[in-house]
Amino acid sequence: DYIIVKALEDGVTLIGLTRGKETKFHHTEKLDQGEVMLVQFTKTTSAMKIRGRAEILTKHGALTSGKE
Amino acid sequence: DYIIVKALEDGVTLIGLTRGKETKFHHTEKLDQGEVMLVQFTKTTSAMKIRGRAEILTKHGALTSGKE
Amino acid sequence: DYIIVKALEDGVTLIGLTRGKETKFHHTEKLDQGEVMLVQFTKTTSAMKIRGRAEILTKHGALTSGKE
Amino acid sequence: DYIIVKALEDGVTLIGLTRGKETKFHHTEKLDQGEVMLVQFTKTTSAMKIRGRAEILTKHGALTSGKE
Amino acid sequence: DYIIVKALEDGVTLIGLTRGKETKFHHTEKLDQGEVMLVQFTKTTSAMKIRGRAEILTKHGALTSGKE
Amino acid sequence: DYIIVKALEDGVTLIGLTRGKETKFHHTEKLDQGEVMLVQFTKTTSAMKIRGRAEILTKHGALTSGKE
Amino acid sequence: DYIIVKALEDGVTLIGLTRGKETKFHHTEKLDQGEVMLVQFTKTTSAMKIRGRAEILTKHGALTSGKE
Amino acid sequence: DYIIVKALEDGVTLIGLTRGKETKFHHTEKLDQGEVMLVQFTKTTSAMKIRGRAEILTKHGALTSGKE
Amino acid sequence: DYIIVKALEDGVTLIGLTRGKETKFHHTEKLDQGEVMLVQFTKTTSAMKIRGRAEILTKHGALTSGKE
Amino acid sequence: DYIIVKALEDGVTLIGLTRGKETKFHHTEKLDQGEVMLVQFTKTTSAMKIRGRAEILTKHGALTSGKE
Amino acid sequence: DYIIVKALEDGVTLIGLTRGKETKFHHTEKLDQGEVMLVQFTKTTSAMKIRGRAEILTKHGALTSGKE
Ligand SMILES: N[C@@H](Cc1c[nH]c2ccccc12)C(=O)O
Ligand SMILES: N[C@@H](Cc1c[nH]c2ccccc12)C(=O)O
Ligand SMILES: N[C@@H](Cc1c[nH]c2ccccc12)C(=O)O
Ligand SMILES: N[C@@H](Cc1c[nH]c2ccccc12)C(=O)O
Ligand SMILES: N[C@@H](Cc1c[nH]c2ccccc12)C(=O)O
Ligand SMILES: N[C@@H](Cc1c[nH]c2ccccc12)C(=O)O
Ligand SMILES: N[C@@H](Cc1c[nH]c2ccccc12)C(=O)O
Ligand SMILES: N[C@@H](Cc1c[nH]c2ccccc12)C(=O)O
Ligand SMILES: N[C@@H](Cc1c[nH]c2ccccc12)C(=O)O
Ligand SMILES: N[C@@H](Cc1c[nH]c2ccccc12)C(=O)O
Ligand SMILES: N[C@@H](Cc1c[nH]c2ccccc12)C(=O)O
Repeated sequence: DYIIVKALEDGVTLIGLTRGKETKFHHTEKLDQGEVMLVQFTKTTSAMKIRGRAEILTKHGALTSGKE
Repeated sequence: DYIIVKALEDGVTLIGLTRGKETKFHHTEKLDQGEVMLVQFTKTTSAMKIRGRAEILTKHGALTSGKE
Repeated sequence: DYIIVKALEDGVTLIGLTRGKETKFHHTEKLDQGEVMLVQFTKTTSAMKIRGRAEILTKHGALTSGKE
Repeated sequence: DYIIVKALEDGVTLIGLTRGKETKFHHTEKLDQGEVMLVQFTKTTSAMKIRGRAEILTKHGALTSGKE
Repeated sequence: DYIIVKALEDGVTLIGLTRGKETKFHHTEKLDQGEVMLVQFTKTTSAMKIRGRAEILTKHGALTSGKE
Repeated sequence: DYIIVKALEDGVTLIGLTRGKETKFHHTEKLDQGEVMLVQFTKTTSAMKIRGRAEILTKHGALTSGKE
Repeated sequence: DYIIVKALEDGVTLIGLTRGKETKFHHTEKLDQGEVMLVQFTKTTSAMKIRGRAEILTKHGALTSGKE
Repeated sequence: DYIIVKALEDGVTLIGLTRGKETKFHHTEKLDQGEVMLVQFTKTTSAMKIRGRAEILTKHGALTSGKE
Repeated sequence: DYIIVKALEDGVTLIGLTRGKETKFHHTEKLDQGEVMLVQFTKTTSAMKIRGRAEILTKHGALTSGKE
Repeated sequence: DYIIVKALEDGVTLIGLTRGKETKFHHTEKLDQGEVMLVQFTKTTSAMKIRGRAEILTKHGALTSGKE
Repeated sequence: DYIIVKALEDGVTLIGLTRGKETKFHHTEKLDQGEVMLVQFTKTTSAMKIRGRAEILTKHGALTSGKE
């Protein structure tokens, strides 16, 4: 399983949270407008958080993050 | 399996409940308006609870949490 | 496999029943109006019971619990 | 695999029958009107019996038990 | 794999036949009108026989047993 | 995999043929009009033969046996 | 995987050919008009041959054998 | 995986080629008009060749061999 | 996984290239007009090359090789 | 799982990020206009980043990277 | 998983890149106009690069490489 994030503005952050008993931020990737990330769920990453305006493609459909 | 939660207001909480004989809260993630979480069911998490107004995308369709 | 329960009123209860030779209540989660639970069938839970008015999304479609 | 049973009247019973060489009733769950059960086939349960008026959702479609 | 049998009259019988070199009746379940059985194929049961008027839901579609 | 046979007349026979180097009849089940059999392919049975007028439901569609 | 053969005339033959380095006839089943065979590919049978007028249902669709 | 070959004329040949480092003909089956073969890919056969006018059903659709 | 190649002219060649660190031609099969090959990807073959006018059926659709 | 990237201008970069506790760039592939890359998620690569104008085909649909 | 490449001009190149920590070119296959390659992702090849005008068929749809 992977998802796709396309930054619609500068300064979008995609955060990976740890798998297991503890839930912490293990990586923060900064995206500038137009940049695209394709990221999997992995042994390390069981949750993700997206801040800022971005287009997100997933197996359950597409959505936009950010305040409008 | 993962689900997607997009906060429609500040102060939305996404809670992970423990897998196994006991069912306790193991993590609470606070979301501000527009922030998006993508979270899996895992060895640690077999149930989730969402409080506040949020859009939720799942394999069984989309729904909105909160009181309207 | 997981199901989704959205409470349409306060005091909705979602009960987990034990897997195995005995069938007992192992956990009762109370939901207030608008709260959403996403719960899996697990090694511990092979049956669930829902009381009160709630919207339920499953792989066999959606239904509403409660007396109308 | 799981099925969903919604009681349309009080006194609906959902019975679990044992897996293996012998076929006996191992559990009877009583449902009042509006209550919903979601139950799996398991190592213990390879057959189920439903008495009384209930709506039943399965992978082969929906049906209603009871005499009409 | 499971099938669903809804008795349309009293005295419907659902018979389980044994898996293996021998094919014998190992269980006969009597159903009254409106009663519903959901039964799996199992290590014990590799064939079933239905007598009397009943509605049967299977992965290959629905049919009615009995003489009309 | 299982198939469904509904006898449209008395005296329909459903025969199980043995799996392995030899192909012999290991079981013959007689069906009266309206009776329904649901039978799997198994470790013992890798071929079946149907004589007489019957409706047969399979994963490749439905057909009727017999001379018309 | 199984296929279905319905004889449209007397004297239809369904032949099983051996799996492995050698390809020989290991079984010939004669079918009279209206008789139906349901046969799997197995450890013993990796090829089949059908002579005479018959209707054949397979995962790639239906066809008729014979000279018309 | 299996394919279906129906000879549209006499003298159609279906050839099995060996799996492994060498690619040789290990079996040639002659088909008369109207005869139907159903053949799998196997441990022995990883390629097939068809000469003469025949109808061929496969998972990628149907086609006719021969010069028209 | 297998593909189907039907030669639309004489002299069509279907080449198997080796799996592993080296990529070499291990087999070249010549096809005359109308001849059909059905070939799998295997432990030996992880790439194929087709020269000349041929119709090719694959899981990603159909196409024609050759210069027009 | 693989994705497809077609550069719509010179200087497009496709970056592979490492799987595991650390998230670093392990490879950067430069693409000129019209060049196409097909890349898998692997034991080494669990995330990818694309900069510059490119067409991207994925299991969740197609999108274009870059600032428009 | 395999992809299909049909050269639309002479001099098209299909390059295989190595799987693992290092990403290098391990094979370059030259294609003349009309030639078709069908290539898998393998233990050796986890990425591919295509230069020149070619038609490419993949599980995510079809596209054309090259500058038009
Ligand atoms: N560490 C948690 C992260 C997580 C996954 N899904 C969640 C849902 C809610 C809260 C936390 C989580 C886990 O692996 O399970
Ligand atoms: N600890 C429980 C959590 C749970 C999952 N599904 C449930 C349904 C109802 C109540 C609790 C649960 C378990 O792993 O099984
Ligand atoms: N303890 C039972 C719970 C159960 C599952 N499905 C049921 C159906 C009917 C009654 C009880 C059940 C079991 O694991 O099997
Ligand atoms: N004990 C039986 C229960 C059963 C399953 N399917 C059936 C069909 C008919 C009669 C009994 C059954 C078994 O596990 O096999
Ligand atoms: N004992 C038989 C029962 C059976 C299954 N499928 C059949 C078809 C025909 C006749 C008997 C059967 C077996 O396990 O194989
Ligand atoms: N004994 C044979 C029965 C059989 C299966 N499929 C067949 C097709 C043709 C003839 C016989 C058969 C076997 O297991 O393989
Ligand atoms: N003995 C051969 C039978 C066979 C299967 N598929 C074929 C295709 C062509 C010719 C022979 C065959 C084998 O198991 O492989
Ligand atoms: N012996 C070859 C046969 C083969 C399969 N697919 C091919 C494609 C091209 C040429 C030969 C082949 C192999 O098993 O791999
Ligand atoms: N020997 C190579 C053949 C190959 C497969 N796919 C490719 C793509 C490009 C170039 C070569 C190849 C391998 O097994 O991986
Ligand atoms: N090293 C990380 C890379 C990664 C995958 N998915 C992510 C999502 C967010 C941030 C980082 C990642 C991992 O394997 O898990
Ligand atoms: N050697 C790399 C090749 C690769 C696959 N996918 C990629 C994406 C981006 C960059 C390189 C790659 C690997 O096996 O993982």
